[in-house]
Formats: sequence, structure tokens, C-alpha cells
Amino acid sequence: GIDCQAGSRMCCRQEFFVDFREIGWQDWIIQPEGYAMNFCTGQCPLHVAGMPGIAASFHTAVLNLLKANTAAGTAGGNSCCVPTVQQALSLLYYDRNSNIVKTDIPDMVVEACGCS
Amino acid sequence: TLRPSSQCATCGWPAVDLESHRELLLNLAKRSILDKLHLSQRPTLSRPVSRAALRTALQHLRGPPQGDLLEDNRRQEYEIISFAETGFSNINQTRLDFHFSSDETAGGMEIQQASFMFFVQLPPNSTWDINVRVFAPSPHNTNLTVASQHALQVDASGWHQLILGPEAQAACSHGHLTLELVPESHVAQSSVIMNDAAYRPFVTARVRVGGKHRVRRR
Repeated sequence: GIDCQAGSRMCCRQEFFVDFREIGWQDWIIQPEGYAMNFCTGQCPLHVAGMPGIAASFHTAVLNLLKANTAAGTAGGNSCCVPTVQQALSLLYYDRNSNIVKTDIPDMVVEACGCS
Repeated sequence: TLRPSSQCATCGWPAVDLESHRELLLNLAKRSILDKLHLSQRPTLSRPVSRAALRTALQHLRGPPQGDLLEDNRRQEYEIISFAETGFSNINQTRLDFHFSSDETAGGMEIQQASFMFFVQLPPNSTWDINVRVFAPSPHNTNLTVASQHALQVDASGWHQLILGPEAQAACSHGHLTLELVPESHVAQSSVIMNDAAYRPFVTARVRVGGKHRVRRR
């Protein structure tokens, strides 16, 4: 995956960090101090669809073939800039009974982006 | 969202200007975390826990075995520490109440493991016998009855752990666990420390969400 730079137009990963202190959540979330959310943004021209980030596979090959066959009628090719690698967010927080809860929320941190 | 015969939201747009979208993104992040925790709004802390109790409890909380997260279709797991509130007590018994937020999780909670942690202060070279009773609501009414009990012999000062059985796990799943400590011997008065913030008894539970009513489609 590609990280966004100033003026990026192609599909890339934009870093975005949410500081829990900034949003006033530091009193109930014990750890971590923030959430590295990140997100995917940018264009996905047809020739980029299926790469990068999505490993070559039978499914990718079939999708690319379908796109190539239907490209003439759809300008965008219905290809999206989407997360291809995500990680869990570990949280340690107080619930409303003042119990301490530790959990791992899957697929919360975007690590890489690619065109679907 | 990809709609038929249209482009998805991110397509055809250059990278967004972060500053102009900052509020939107912050709200999105907040909503995303609350949704995944099955909370409609951020909790308001009604019974703050002292830092000493927090430190002690966290030192005793063991992380889940590596790999658990990715197994079983990545079902989200929680570990919960619930601190005791002292209920009706006298010199012969001490009752402890533990509250769990069963209503916060869609589909109910499935308690996989629960442990009771308590601190005992004993004179040197002495032992202490204690019965730990687990209470559960009676099938016929709301009165609490003894569902199981565990006889323990403690021979040293310090933290002690009791792995709780299915009756206690069921009580935790329903949001409320009551334990009663009944000393069998009186070598030491008030051997279990209740009121010192750093030694407050607690229950740790490993929880899986929505386990009981989950329907799996293949």
C-alpha cells in the first residue's frame, strides 16, 4: 500500500490519529491514549483495480477479467479504494458499572489500502 | 457504499483535506468505537476506582492466549474486572456483590472463565479455612440461594485466586454475582482485606459476546 503525500490523487492510506484527550475520552479509556484510525482515499482507475495490496489469486483474476469485459460501459469500473490490511484496536476502559474491560476490536486500524 | 451503476464514495476524488474534514472524522471514529463496544453513548463513571485498586487488578489480569483473536471467526472477546461492593456482613460472614453490564452487549454475554481474587492477611505460621459460597437466583423466585460452595485453606498472606465454576459464570452472564465468605476458623479476625483500596477483592471474567444466540450461515 501507498501512504498519502501532499497532493496525492491515487488510492492511498491517509494517516489519522484520534487523541482521546482531545475528544474528552481520557477519563473512561485507560489505554491507549489514542486511536490510529487511518482511512483510504484517492482514485482507482481501472488499470489499477486489483492491485496493490490484494494478492494475485483466482478471485482477483476473475474480477479483473469481469472488469475488463465490462469496462466500456462504466467509466469508473466500480473499483474502490479500500482497506486491504487492517489490525485490531486493543482497548482498556471503564464500563458504566466502573468495571475495567479489556478487549480487542478487530479491523479498526487501517494498515494498507488498495483498489478493489 | 457502492451503489449499482455508480462509483463508491472514495473513487474519483483526490486525497481529502484533513483539516476541513477533521470534525467529521472525529465523529466517525467516536461512533465506530462506541458501536463496536455496543454502547449507545460513552459511559459516565458513577463509581470511580482508585488508582491503587486499578494497578493491583491490572497486575493480576492475564492476557488471552496468543491467537485467540483470529480463531472462531474473530468473535470479539472481552476481559472484565469487576470490583466488589460489600453487601450484608457480620462477624461470621461477608457478602460481596459484583455487577456486570450484560445489557450493553447484543445477544448477551458468554462467560468463558471467571476468577475471584482476594487478599488475605494472616499472622506468621498460621492457616485459615474459609468457605466461599456462590449465590444464584432461585428458579421459583428472585431470592438468592446457594448454588455452589468452595472450601479453601489459606496458609500465607497475599493475593489468592479461586477459579469460579459454571454457576458463578451463569450469574455473571446475567449481570450480577454474589459471593459470601464464611470463615471456618478464627485465627485471624478480618483476614480478608475489604476496605483498603489497593486490596479490594475483584472478579476477572473472560467474556465472549453474543455466543448463546448466534446463528452461523455457511
